[in-house]
Amino acid sequence: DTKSFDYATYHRLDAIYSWMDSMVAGHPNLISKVQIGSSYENRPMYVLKFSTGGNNRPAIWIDAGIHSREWISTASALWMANKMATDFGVDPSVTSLLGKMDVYLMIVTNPDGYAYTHTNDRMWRKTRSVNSGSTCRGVDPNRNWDAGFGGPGASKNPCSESYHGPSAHSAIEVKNIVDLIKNHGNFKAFISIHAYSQLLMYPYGYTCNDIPHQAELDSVGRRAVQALSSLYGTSYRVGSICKIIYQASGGSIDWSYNNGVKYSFAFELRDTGRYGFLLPANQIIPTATETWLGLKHIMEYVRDHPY
Amino acid sequence: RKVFTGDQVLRVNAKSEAQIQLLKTLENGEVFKLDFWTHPSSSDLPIDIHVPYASLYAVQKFLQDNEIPFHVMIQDLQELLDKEQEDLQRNAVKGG
Repeated sequence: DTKSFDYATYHRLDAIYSWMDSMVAGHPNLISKVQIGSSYENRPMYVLKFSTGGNNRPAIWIDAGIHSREWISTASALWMANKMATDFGVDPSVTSLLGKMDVYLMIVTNPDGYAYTHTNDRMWRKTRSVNSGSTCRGVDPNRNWDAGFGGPGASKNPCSESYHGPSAHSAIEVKNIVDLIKNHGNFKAFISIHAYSQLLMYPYGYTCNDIPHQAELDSVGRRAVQALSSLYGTSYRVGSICKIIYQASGGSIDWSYNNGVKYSFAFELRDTGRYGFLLPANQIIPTATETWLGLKHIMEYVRDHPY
Repeated sequence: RKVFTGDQVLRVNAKSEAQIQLLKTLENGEVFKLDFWTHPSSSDLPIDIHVPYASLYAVQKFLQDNEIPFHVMIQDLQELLDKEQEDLQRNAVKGG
């Protein structure tokens, strides 16, 4: 069950999916498991929906693990899901948030890739789709969104780790999310959790031009990072994807922003300089705990600034 | 299961735009089969490169010849993966 579940270790996909059922069973009036579709290899894609009722309330989207080797992202999302569930009714902030908004949390955004990292290749990043005319598999699901698709910072080579795929939303894993967000129509925030390098970013990635809400998102991001850093002093940088890392087209938060979701952010979690994607399991809870503070700040801001 | 015995992850701290451009040529080349964990964009951010064992000598020489500072972040990738796998199995037994 969710109380005995060990959040301080990494888990295989089947254990995570089983844990989701426990979460729903343990919080039946708060959490439901929504299948938004299936992956390329036909694994179910689940979202945990946190909702206290109401019809089509304004909502916050959070996804983790779109790049499958970024295990700390998924592990942190598991911890944060449990934190949000157990804090509801106890922490006034979380209670107020879920009283007004729904939160959709996707813990394993790339299930095929995640399973593959556990069985065949720990360093696998992409989806597992077959690429016509190539022996190399997979599309980078964070280069496949319809936001400057095929532009700088994405590769047309199917063997590249940043292969953008044959067309925007060709990756079924991406299309499933796009369909959900569009059909819902009332998402106010879109937050994507990656690893590593300790950054909090906002659009754009496909161009280095400022977004219209640059000043506001920068300010929100800086305060979120202040909250995050208050726990262990972890140092984060804040900025647009293009200016803070590199120009990268076809990214998820560029798409969400261009589709009207103003509060679009991407986290890059720990670490810097020791383990990269192989962050030891004893770092999961500290990472998740500090990230929760930053994430909570963003969610509170979204709650308090309806648009 | 794919193994990475002897592979290293190098942390590169480029000092100039010229060095960033050199690293971009390295990134765009396919000969060394490099996996850039973080990418060359500015001298403010470190660049982490997973280098297969077979390419280690050539890549390190490239960096040294161009006076690009680097150090070894992960000495042997497979050792780290083995430890991670042991932890996973131990925790699975404990949890089970």
